[in-house]
Amino acid sequence: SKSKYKKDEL
Amino acid sequence: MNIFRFIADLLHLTSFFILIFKIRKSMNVVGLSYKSKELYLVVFLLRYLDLFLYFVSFYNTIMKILYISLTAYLIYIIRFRRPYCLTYDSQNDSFPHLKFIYPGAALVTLISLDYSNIGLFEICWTYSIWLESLAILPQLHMIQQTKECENITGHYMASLGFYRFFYILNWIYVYYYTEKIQWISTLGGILQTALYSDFLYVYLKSQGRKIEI
Repeated sequence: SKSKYKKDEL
Repeated sequence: MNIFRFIADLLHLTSFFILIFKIRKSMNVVGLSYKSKELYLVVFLLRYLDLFLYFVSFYNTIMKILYISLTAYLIYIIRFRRPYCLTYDSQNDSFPHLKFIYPGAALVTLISLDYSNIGLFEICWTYSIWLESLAILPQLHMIQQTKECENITGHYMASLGFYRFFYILNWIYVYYYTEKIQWISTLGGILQTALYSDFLYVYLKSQGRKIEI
């Protein structure tokens, strides 16, 4: 899924 | 978000303002590597392609835009803005940084574990992690050439070095509470902090006195 690859860090 | 990551991001942001302050105050860019800044710009442009893909938070979006624009601004000052650019020391900014940009990109593309659904962004992101871990090398090379560095340049490099160290603390914290670990960013962060460690040791030991390499 797309959210698996969502990066929440900078 | 936890306190370690927040400190890390603030340190990172601070490093830009220290650098702008140094340039404005001393009216020169002596001791600063343009090549490191160029690598950081590539890093941020690749990693933050996700600005166009999904939304995480206002905090993330603002930080990403600031990192990209402040890096571009500093590149402009160091290379093109008079009178600052006249003091750019290209002789000592001699690290062959382009030699690892292309092989690195090829390597990351080849060793990507998740070809099937990884997508171009995932490869760009991975590459940006490894490239960031090496991006300080031209700056370190530069102060090794000149054998010393101004205090304020030292503060700039230290905040840039400690920022990734605090990200490591953040990953330990995240792992402790969720048992989740992102191997690429963690290993890249450890490599990055290790490359800084020599400098950080000298920096802490100098306690505000002139930093000699």
